[in-house]
Amino acid sequence: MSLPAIAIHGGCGTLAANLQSEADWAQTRAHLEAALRAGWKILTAGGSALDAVEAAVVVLEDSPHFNAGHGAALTEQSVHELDASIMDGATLAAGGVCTVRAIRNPIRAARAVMDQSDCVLLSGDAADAFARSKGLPTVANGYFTTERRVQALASLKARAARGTIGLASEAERHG
Amino acid sequence: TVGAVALDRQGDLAAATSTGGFNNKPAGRVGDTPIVGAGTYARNGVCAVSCTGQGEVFMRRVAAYDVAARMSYGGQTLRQATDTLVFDVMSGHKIGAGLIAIDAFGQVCAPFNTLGMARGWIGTDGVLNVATHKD
Repeated sequence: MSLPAIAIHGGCGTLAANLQSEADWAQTRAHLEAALRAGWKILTAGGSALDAVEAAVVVLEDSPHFNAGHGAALTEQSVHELDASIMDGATLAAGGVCTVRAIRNPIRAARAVMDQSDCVLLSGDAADAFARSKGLPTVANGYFTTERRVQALASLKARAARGTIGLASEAERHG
Repeated sequence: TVGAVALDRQGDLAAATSTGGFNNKPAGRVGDTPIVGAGTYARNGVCAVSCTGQGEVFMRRVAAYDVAARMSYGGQTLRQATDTLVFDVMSGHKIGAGLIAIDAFGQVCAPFNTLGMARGWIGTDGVLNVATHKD
């Protein structure tokens, strides 16, 4: 029997002070803690690492402070296309989805691909349809949008129009 | 990008990653996150890994699997393998990169070569840690 442990990340970047207020930083840390606790609760109850990582990622997808789910970056066409995957170290089973636009929690769709299909990776509309057929909640694409991502896209497009996109900072590109 | 790795009481490892990609990305672009071995990998007895950064480089380097290979083939520790990937390989490409990883003993590593990475862990000691900046 092993002692359980869990780790999470919410992306790396410049963390420029002017991008977020202190209140935003505090909420970011609170959401990280909530994600950890979601996974830890499963692990300490004797649950699987697979369930724990899925639960932790769902919390982060639902937070506006991270680039996944609600809060995700926008494409050049001002829509969201989301990717996710999950892997079970015990069996090497894995599932993933890419460029999905409607599944509220892409990590749950990835898990469904792993558990309920013969595939490893499904893409686009077919992945959305597969997840929907498995009863996973769907949302309008605008659900994923936050004001900060709208501003970030406008800023980068303005740079492109001025011909200065090569000077865009890491924060502008990735948040 | 967000991700999680875990070790459970049965000794099983798992990894998960989810992302919106990057600002103004081309329609249809797929990064490393959903690619097994690139952005996400788990193998019992070795490690579980979830990556964040410029996806194309992680895909070319098969980054998450690279950590596992360094450990299982090269005999490196989790820290040696993750530090080599982030600080030697990725930094050598001038790529902003980070990852979280956990080994079969529950040791956690969370290296990154950017100014910060939102991260947290509860180790085998049961203590919760959350951080955003380098310190």
